[in-house]
Amino acid sequence: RPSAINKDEL
Amino acid sequence: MNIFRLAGDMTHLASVLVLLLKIHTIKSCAGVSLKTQELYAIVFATRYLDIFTSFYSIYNTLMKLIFLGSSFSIVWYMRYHKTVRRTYDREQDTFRHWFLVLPCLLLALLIHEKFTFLEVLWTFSLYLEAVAILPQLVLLQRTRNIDNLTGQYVFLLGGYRGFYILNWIYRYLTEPHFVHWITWIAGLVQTLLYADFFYYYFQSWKNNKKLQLPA
Repeated sequence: RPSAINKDEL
Repeated sequence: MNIFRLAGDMTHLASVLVLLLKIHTIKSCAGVSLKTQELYAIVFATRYLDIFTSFYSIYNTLMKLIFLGSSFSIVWYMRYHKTVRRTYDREQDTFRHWFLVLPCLLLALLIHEKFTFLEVLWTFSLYLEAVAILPQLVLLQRTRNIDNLTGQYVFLLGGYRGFYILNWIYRYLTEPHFVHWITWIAGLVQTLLYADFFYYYFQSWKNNKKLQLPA
């Protein structure tokens, strides 16, 4: 799920 | 993690610490918009819903707790602290910030990466953060005398998203498939909203005179 990667950002 | 994102997070952290310092030490929130603070509390509450379900790193979780804690405590200070609340200029801080919440929610229901509860609220928090500064910028234009701490707070808050834009460019160039148009456009709009503030902030810094925004 590509969007999960983005969730490591605050 | 890259240097741009770290710089962005540290700048963001500095902005909330400057504001907490101001409110906690001089017990005053003059010139600070409660509406913006409430919007930011909503931004963090809807952005970090996954704090209990997904763990990335100690740093990530710690920073989320700091941003949640600081934004809610600032709202608490401005609403309920007996001394601070008297310094809040209610008459000037009149931006109808609820008119920002609904369009952002509707937009998040229309444009998102995945239609799930967490993802829609997370997207909502991105859109809301982009416009959350508006009540504060309006208030700054009304209150002629912008004290240094409030000016620094807004400057750092605007700068952090600027660093994030560099972070997104870096990640786009170094990580395959790292494409997040929604995040990028919301972050760009957010930073552009500060453009005129930055201009006048630098002018006042260069000419070494008080920060004054044109009415």
